[in-house]
Amino acid sequence: KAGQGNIMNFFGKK
Amino acid sequence: LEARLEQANLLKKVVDAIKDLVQDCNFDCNDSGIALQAMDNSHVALVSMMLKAESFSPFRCDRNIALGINLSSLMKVLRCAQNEDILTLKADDAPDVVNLVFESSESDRLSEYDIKLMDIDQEHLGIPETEYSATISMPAAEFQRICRDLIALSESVAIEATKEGVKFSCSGDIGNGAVTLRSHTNVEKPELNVDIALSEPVALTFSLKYLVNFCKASGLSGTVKLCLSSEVPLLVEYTLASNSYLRFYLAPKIGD
Repeated sequence: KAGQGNIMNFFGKK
Repeated sequence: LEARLEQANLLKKVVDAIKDLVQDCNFDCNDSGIALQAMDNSHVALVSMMLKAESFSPFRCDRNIALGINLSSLMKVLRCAQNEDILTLKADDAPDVVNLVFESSESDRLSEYDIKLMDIDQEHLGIPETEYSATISMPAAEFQRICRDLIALSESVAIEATKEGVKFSCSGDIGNGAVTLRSHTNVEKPELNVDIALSEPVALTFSLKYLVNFCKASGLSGTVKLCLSSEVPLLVEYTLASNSYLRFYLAPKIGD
């Protein structure tokens, strides 16, 4: 079953 | 800060569109305008709003300030404005409150509200410049309709862009559904145009709950832009006047 990605895994903290 | 907006309705619509996704956020004000960046609680979606200084007249911001505002409080106050009212936002250098003044252009009515500010420790994410594999622009109402139709069948939608067109498909307990749009130019009604710019085919799956939520911004712009690349968040963009924008990013579903 597909899981939901986390936006923080794509956009790093500034 | 002193920023005068010709129509209070613009801010009302923006806040209304994002208030269910994010609750407390900083409005970052500097001389280029008013920006907001916030994630939803589950860190699946990111809202990025930019109201450029040119969207206001006049706009003055002498010192960078972050106005930490609870959006439901802001909405309560914005509901006190008539859509056609002129809105002026004001704040001091180290403000405890933000002041909103609504002026009716037709009558001599002037209303004034202060909203208490909050200290919000919000991390800013760096959004990389991305050359997307597919950029689709379509009527905002069409995208809203597709999302609302498909959520009746499933919690997620596969968006597949190829040179044939863009296909939104889903499968759920009661069966399957799919809507395919092809590039389409309507000379008489350009607002109905569908434009698909593709550098390579791409297919990603997203949660419909979030997309339906983003579509609350449909009243802000006739057109919505979807940008997709493999394994990066979807960008859903509503362009506003004077280069201002409301953007939503949504992390894709991963793995099978």
